[in-house]
Amino acid sequence: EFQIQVRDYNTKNGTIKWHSVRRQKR
Amino acid sequence: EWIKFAAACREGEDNSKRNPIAKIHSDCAANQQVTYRISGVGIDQPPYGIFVINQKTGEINITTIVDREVTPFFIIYCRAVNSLGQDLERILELRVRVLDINDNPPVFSMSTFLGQIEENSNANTLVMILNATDADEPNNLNSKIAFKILRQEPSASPMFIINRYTAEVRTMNNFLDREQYGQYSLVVRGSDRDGGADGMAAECECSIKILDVNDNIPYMEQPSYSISVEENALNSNLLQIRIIDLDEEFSANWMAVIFFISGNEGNWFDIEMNERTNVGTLKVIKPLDYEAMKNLQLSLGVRNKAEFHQSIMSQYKLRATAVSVTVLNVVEGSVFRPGSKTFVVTSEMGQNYQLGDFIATDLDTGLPSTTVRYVMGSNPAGLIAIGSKTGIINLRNKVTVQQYKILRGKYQGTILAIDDALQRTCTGTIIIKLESSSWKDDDSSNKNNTSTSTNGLTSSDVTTDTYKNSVSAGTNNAHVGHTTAFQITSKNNVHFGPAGIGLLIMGFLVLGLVPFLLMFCDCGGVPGCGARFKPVPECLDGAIHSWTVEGAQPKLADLTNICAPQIPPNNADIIECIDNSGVYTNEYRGRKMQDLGGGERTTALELVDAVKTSGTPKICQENSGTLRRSSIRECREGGLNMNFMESYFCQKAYAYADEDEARPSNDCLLIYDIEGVGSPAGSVGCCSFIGEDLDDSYLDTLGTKFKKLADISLGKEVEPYPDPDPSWPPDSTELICPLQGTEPIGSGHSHISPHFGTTTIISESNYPSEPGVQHPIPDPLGYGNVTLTESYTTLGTLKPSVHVHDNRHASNVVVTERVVGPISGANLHGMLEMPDLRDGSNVIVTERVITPGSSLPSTLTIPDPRESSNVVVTERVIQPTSGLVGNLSVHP
Repeated sequence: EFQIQVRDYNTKNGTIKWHSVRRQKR
Repeated sequence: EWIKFAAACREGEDNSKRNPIAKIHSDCAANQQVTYRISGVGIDQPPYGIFVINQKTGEINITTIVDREVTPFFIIYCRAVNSLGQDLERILELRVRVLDINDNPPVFSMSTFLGQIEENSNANTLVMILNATDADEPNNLNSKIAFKILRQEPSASPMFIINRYTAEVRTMNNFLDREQYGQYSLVVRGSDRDGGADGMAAECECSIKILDVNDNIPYMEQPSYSISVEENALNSNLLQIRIIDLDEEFSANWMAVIFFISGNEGNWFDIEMNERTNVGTLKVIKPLDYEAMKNLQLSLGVRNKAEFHQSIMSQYKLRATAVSVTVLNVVEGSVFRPGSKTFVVTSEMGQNYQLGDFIATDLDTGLPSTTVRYVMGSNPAGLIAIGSKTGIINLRNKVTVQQYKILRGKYQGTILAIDDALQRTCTGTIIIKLESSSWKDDDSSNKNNTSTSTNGLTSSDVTTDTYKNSVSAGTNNAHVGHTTAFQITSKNNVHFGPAGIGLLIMGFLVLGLVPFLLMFCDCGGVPGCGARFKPVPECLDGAIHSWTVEGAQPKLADLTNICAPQIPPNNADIIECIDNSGVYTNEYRGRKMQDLGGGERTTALELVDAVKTSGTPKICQENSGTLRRSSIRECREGGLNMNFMESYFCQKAYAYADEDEARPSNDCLLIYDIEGVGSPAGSVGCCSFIGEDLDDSYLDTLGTKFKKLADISLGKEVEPYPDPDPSWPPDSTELICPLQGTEPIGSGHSHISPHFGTTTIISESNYPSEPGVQHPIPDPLGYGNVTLTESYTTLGTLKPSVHVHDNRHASNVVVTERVVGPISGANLHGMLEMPDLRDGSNVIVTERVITPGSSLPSTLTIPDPRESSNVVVTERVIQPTSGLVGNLSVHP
């Protein structure tokens, strides 16, 4: 699996949260 | 297809503090060395080096500040390669969106927009459309420009409104008057972020020229004129008449046309207009005769060169201005009238033979002149002489052959009538025809003389010739000539020729034949019925056919059925039936004004009143706020105007969609409506609470239900209700419908459930389907009457996905909100955000979107309305003091 993770800037306590990005169908 | 951006960074900021913004990882790294690489715009294509990757960890960093207006997004192509440079994975795309910041102000395409509009134009007439652009992200609040008129010069009263979004400048009323102000100057401000306080703004100027229409009636400077004019004289400048007209100078609306109404039957006068001065000059183009007319009265009218404007067409009444003309007498003396006279002379006429007289006429009396003496002027061959006092013309001598030859058979001399007192002389012409047969030669002369003297027919011929000559000399001459001829022929016997006798006999025969012809005349009788008169029957009807012959006689009842359509006594109401399809507001000099559009004529006073007197919604009686006109229409038509509903909701939703600045919760639309067969007419009420200095005293006059809803909209605390049901919030919409203690408005089909306490339910019924009207809204709640209450706010933004409920509080108010057929393409993002009802009761809001046909937030799933009759989109219960629980529930 080849995946991209992006940072979630909305975390309130400053911790870094990563979300895997998945391809979606419109 | 990627439907959303994987990552985002904000333009104009140092995003490096957020590094790494993303990281990529391949499972192949577990058992071999993997090198991560990226490429694309911003990496190995201009602008270079914005993104870098740690080839070992796969962490992607952003290195520089980016500008969305230059590169709105990046696509980073990510690869995982082994030590040989071979791809271990399929290439992944990382889409990085550059978030917009409001770093671009609106820019008007022109610093000064020029426009023009005719005065007296109807209210809501489009004057001009301004244009401004914002370089920030399209369809974003940062680029959403709200237009507003800041100032108007002259500032007497606001005359224009601007559409907040389309920048259409329209007339506010129909009172534009060029004669008052010919030019208006507006200062318009365009602010992005939809006019929010944090937006960037630019200003432009609008110069609006008011075009003239012919709405002023011209009139003469003086109400009447009196002039005098000499007889027998022309005058090119008898009178100057100045015309006053307030319309634009030198235009056709200003230029006047003066015309004669009466008094100029003899065409003596003419009027010439000076189009530079608007002054008419009265001229005498045909001499007047004092003896014929000593005074005359001219009646003049005036209009414009151009047609009158329709606004004053009915006011124009032809107004006559009198011009009294006195004709002054002028001593004219004597003239020969007619100017010439013809006589016939034969060789028989001897010395002193009296040919006749030629007497001058005194023009001042119209009688033969007594003050002149006559002398011969030109007298070829000295043929005749005239009596000095009498004007009698005599042959001086018998005409000789020599004289005849010299004159060649024709004599033309002149007579002078000299008035010594006036020192005037007039001339008359004497023409004498010398009868040729008398002077052919000496021999024949004798024979002719003989024959002339004896042959009566010759005399008759002479008469004919004379008459012909007279005719050629003119009409009056003919009379004179005839007289002369008669004088000559009177010496001979008058008798008829054979032709004359024949004509007389024919005449008598015709007269005798007339009675016989009449007897055989058909006189319109039926052909073939004999050529004779029909006797008229004794009855009065005579030959008139009875009704039964021509067709049925109209009965009295039929006649009474033929009547004109009844016109309501109050025509004003009809005028007020206008379509309120467009609603937009305009903040104008500190006052909020709301125009209902649709081309209606609304005075500024009404607009102000509409805002300040929003109050009690009484059915068809009271003007309730800004929907006053609409209410009347709705009442008249007995149903809700769905176009208006659509427009109102959509525009409100759109207007508040993206706002996030603090704004009081103050907009409330209360609508109750009972429709359907046999039900009474419904009504629409609206409370639009706009502005900080809210005078809410009128809330006291509202009914209980509306006051409750108004309070909710205003964020006021409402009276608590007992907790209706421990199972709150409802799992389905059924739970919120029939409530105990409900006060349904009107006599709709309400089903009241006993297990709920006092809860305000506002209800509505279905709408009858009509052409051009939105289809009825399927009501999933199942009860008959529902009232729509719409409330938008931006205070205390709640995410659409938040479902707030606290059933510990007993007071509950059900508010149903509908959005009907949103405008296609309208962005409904954010429209489902709920107000922060500060310290308020529990409020259930049911929102429904029917047949959206537009882009909706992706978080919202709208079932296809074709597949299900009822669509319930969201239902939320909000309790401010509790935690945010729940989620968005969608009921198909």
